[in-house]
Amino acid sequence: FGLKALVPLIRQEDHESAQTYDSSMTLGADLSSMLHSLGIPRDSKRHKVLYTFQSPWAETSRSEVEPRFFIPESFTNIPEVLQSQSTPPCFNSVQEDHQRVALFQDETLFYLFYKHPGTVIQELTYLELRKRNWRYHKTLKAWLTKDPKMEPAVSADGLSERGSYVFFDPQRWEKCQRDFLLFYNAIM
Amino acid sequence: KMPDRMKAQLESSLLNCPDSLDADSPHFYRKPLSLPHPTSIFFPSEP
Amino acid sequence: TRKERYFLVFTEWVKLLQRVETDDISTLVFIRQMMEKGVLSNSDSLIEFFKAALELSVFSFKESDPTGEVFTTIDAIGKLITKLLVLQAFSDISRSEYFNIVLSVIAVVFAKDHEQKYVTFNERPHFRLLSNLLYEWEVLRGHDFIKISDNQTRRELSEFDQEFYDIFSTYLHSLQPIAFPGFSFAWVTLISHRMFLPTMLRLPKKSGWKNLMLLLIDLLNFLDTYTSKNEVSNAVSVVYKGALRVFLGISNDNPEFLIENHLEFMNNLPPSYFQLKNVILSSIPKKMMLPNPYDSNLSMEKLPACQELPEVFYDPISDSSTLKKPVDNYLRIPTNSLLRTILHGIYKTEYDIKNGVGYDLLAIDSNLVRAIVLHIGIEVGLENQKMPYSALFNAKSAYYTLLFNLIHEGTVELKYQVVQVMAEQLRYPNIHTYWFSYVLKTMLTSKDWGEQLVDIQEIILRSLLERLIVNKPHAWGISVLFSQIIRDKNINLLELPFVKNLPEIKNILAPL
Repeated sequence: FGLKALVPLIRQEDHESAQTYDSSMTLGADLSSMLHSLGIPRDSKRHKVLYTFQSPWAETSRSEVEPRFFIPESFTNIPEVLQSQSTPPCFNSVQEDHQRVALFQDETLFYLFYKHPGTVIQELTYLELRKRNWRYHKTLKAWLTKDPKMEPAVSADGLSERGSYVFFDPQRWEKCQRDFLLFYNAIM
Repeated sequence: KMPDRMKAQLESSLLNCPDSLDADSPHFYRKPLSLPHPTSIFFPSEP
Repeated sequence: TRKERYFLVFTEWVKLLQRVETDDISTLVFIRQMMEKGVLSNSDSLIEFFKAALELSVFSFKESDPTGEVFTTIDAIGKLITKLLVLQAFSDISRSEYFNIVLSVIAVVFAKDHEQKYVTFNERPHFRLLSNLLYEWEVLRGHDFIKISDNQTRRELSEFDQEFYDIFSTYLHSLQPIAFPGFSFAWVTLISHRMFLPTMLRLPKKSGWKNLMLLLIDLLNFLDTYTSKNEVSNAVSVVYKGALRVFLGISNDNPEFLIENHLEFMNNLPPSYFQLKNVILSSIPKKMMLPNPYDSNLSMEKLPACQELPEVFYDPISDSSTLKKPVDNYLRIPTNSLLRTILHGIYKTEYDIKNGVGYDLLAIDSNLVRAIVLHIGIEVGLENQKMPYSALFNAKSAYYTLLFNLIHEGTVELKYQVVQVMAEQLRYPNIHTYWFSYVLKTMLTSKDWGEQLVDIQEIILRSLLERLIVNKPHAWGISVLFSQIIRDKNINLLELPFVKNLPEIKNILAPL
């Protein structure tokens, strides 16, 4: 029960076998990475982490999990939203619904375009974004529009132009400015 | 000492350890926002 | 057979949920038909139906393409169970009985699957079902069940809420890793589930704490049983890392849970888990700012927080224990006969095999020693509000002499046990931290030990050092006491004989 008992812990034996105790449990490890994986501390304030706890092991916390949330009643029964009988509205015909889509802001159009592939709403948002001078880049699979502040320089052969453009980045979910060489056949 | 049978069960539990997707909210049918429609092949096909 | 017919009915339910939204009126019609046609009309058919549905779901999980939707049938059962929790009139059986029946069917099907399949048992479908029940209930209970339009039902559900978690945690307790090792990783994930752990921590009047303690102790018991000295299996060390992460989460979100239950945790913590011990004992109340423990002119006497009583979730030495009387009588009138009674009462009838650092077994009941020491601390804290400082912070007080005599008269094991438990009380600034650090500092240089002094000094130093050579966190009280000892002119650690002949220890102390 004296100090001698601690010597095996302190003397880090070079070969594992002599290790009388599993040091990860006795001396433990530097917890900063584990705390970081828990999101502690995120900033000066102390945030609760257990409400979005994905798993006891960082390795199996592959993805964010839907945290506890609550949709207030007032958010679910909004009558006549976008002149639609039901909430949330549905868009099933290009003819009738395109004027409703014109009410959405850009980000909503981008969200609908990427979230509902192969549907009427994807077609509708495509048409609306074009109307707003956005163009879809076939290989980048991203939307871009001219940077109003400067005119691009058209190339001699007239097949492309170099200039500054605003892209919408669906990964980071934000608009970002880029200098870019745009080939006219790459956009739709 | 952990019996071999128990050791094997514990190992298989480690292999099948649920990950966060298993603990995610259950998936149920959601009324589609709009019907299927032939859109350009260049458009993203996965949400 | 009837079972096959139940398969068909359940398959219809699964297909229905793939075609309509879950709150669509057709789901209610379907449930009503199941009741009217005898599928869910009484407990027997309820049990048979759920047993069939569960077996089919577990089977279909195994048969389905792993990249596809493997949980369709499992999700459908979870939805049916929670819908029935809400919709039924519960005239002939109560909501609790219904929920108990359903969970016992789940446990039976699970246990059979776990035992029959042996190593090919897959915990995931069973995990998913229990996780869904937590999820569905969490969605229902939002804002005190505001989604439930019928007031009567809403009121019933609100009253049932706490029982839901009581019943659920009781079943989790029966699925613990020692009983079902094939479910261990799913089980640890369930007790730390985002829709379970924070809720159990914050149910009104701490009503979830007792069952949560039970589950965390199940986890510690499993680890204690299978953490052997020289080799820990890979799986067990992964379980340990998961447990450590869970405790860090609790310490961050609800430190008071670890603060008020530290005794129970210390009673069940594997003795070689120094870092986890520090995590638990380093928890500090949310609003508290800790003064720098290494500050040379820090004195606990001047800290108002050191007059505060720490919350303890239950009285450690309950009336049932045979020693409460002799201990309380000794604190009132110290006599040798009472001391002898206490000394005899703390021995166990058989050895306690422990994976201790420096020892393999204990003859003394460490839980009892811990209870006595904390009980003394609690009494001191209460007295402190009435009596002057000099009466309690006094080597002649009954509180001090009881601890002194237990150490003086006890075997070297008892000396260690009492000192180690006193060191466990050195946590964040409060009256226990303050008084026990006074006791340890006084004992460290007390001449009353006679020739035992060196032994006592070594045991005190060991009890402090073992908490400091570990990676952070370190308990505030330990750091304060140790830095005071380093600066104390009355004792030069490097001159102590047991330090001189242990170069490793000397190398640690010299730079300090």
